[in-house]
Amino acid sequence: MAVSGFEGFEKRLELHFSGDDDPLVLHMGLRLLDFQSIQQVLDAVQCNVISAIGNQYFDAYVLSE
Amino acid sequence: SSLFVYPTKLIIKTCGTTQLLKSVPPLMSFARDLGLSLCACRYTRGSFIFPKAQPFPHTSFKEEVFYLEQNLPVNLCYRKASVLPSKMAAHSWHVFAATTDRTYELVPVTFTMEICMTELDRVQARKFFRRANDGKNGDMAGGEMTQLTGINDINPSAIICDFAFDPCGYSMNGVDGDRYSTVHVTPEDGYSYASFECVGAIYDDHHDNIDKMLKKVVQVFKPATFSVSTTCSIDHDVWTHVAHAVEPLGWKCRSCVMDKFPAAGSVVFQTFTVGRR
Repeated sequence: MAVSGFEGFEKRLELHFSGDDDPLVLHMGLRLLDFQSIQQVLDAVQCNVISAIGNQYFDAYVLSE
Repeated sequence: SSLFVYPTKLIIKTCGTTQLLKSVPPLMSFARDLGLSLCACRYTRGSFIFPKAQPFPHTSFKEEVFYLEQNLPVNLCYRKASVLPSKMAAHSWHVFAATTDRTYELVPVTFTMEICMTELDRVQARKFFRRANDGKNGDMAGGEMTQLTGINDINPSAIICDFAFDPCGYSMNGVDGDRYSTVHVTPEDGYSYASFECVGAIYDDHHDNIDKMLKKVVQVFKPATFSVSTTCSIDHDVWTHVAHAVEPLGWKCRSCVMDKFPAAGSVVFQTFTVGRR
């Protein structure tokens, strides 16, 4: 009988985007996504944000699972 | 699991039975609303321990590639999927990359190092279990694990956001200027696993730091087996630091393969097993 446990090996996706010359897009771009939109994306993946941190360069979220 | 959001780049890394690739359609839609269009995509993973437990579209690499092919814009026309093998059948590296422009280059020239460790040392793994009724929330317990295990010492200049799951397991993100690092741990015996990932720039004058960092990572977990995937946008020998760092500590390189991908550059996949401790 196959024994199943929690799958540790991650799937990793990296996406790069390009925008127009709008300084706001260039400055913040994807970081302008509101939390509701991020949660909608995570709903599709089936996980949630459990902790977050950010600085002037990027935002980092720890997710459930 | 972790999510990193930069102005024009997003990295999402999830474990368990999450359906990661289902994030692609909504992400493209939200990005489009912000005036952004997708220009490059890279999907990577190791070999699942429990492949039959994975839901669609992760039931096989072929299925994952098919899903991506169907959901990416047609202008990401330079595409490649490949499985990098190792001498161990259970350890191979799956890579899919696509871009709009074959000459697309990441600036500044960066590398990404993804380390997947299995069969963790039991004493080390035990540190990622919480005590029953410890009265702490996940953030507090995570902070304690970070200190207890020495994860805070991997990159002392990083600001750490950590979380301990109940009854066991751990995730952390490190933020150091524009660089991220991340650690995820599943400590249960029989399928123990830990990962470490970081980014760097090859022109940094800090190659000694890479060696030190790698030594610290493997000593935190002392895995019997681990793989390192180094993705670099140009041909560079950054991957040679891995064996240089870990072989004096008792791990031996068992295999090393390289392949090239559009928009990702070269991917070097190395596997190591413990020889002596």
